[in-house]
Amino acid sequence: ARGQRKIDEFFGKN
Amino acid sequence: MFEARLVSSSTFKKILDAVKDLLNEASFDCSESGIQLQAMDNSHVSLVSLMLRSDGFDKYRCDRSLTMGMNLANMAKIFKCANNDDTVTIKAQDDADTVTFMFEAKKQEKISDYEMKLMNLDQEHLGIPETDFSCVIRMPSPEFARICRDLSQFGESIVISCTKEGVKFSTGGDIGTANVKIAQTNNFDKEEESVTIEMQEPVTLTFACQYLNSFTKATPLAPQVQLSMSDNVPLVVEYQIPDLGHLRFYLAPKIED
Repeated sequence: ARGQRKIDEFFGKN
Repeated sequence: MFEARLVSSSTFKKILDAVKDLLNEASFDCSESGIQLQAMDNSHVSLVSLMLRSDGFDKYRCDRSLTMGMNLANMAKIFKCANNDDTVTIKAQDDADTVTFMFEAKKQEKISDYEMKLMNLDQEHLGIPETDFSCVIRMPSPEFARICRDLSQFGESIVISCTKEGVKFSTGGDIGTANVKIAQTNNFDKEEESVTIEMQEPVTLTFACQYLNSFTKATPLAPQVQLSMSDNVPLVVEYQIPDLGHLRFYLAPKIED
């Protein structure tokens, strides 16, 4: 959807 | 050997109901401290984080940490076979490729067991940083579910705006606009019905209704829900599972047009 950010932009991979 | 026993299988039924819209499968990480699950939905917009502490179980034994990949729809099928007040025991051998769920009726008049094949899931774990949130809102979980349901009739997004006056949930669409304002309550007698707002800084963020509505499937788990927000970080929607742990949903915000 337009303007929807992704959660993995915020949390780095362990 | 892994073995975890919980007197009421209804807790697991509720957890599965709460996450099955978002997740098709998930890895359950079992260790001495308890059972943990962390998984993103297919679109990578939200993250589910479940923690069930070992001391919340009636019996818990985990000799060696293990990860059990499970298909949640199949797990839900198995739990449908249990009565709410059946005791559930989850068992797996070390390095096993199956897990067994045993359900016992209260008077031991019926004992059933279901063995399910485990899956090899290549799931990545995300590091969730500790955050001091600008706003933490606690409110009755059915009220939050009601607001999300009501507002999603009018728009695809909900703007949550928290100030010291209260919390405002807003949406808009072709029909028009809708606003619901919730104020902090002074009713300290009924904790379950109270609304509390801890605010350091006012925050306004926009979220997709579809995800908020999915999260509210967890409502039967807890009488209260906690919403934590800071500018430009994911919303945390948390349901405390009494004496056992918590179920948290993280939702990435939308960028407003």
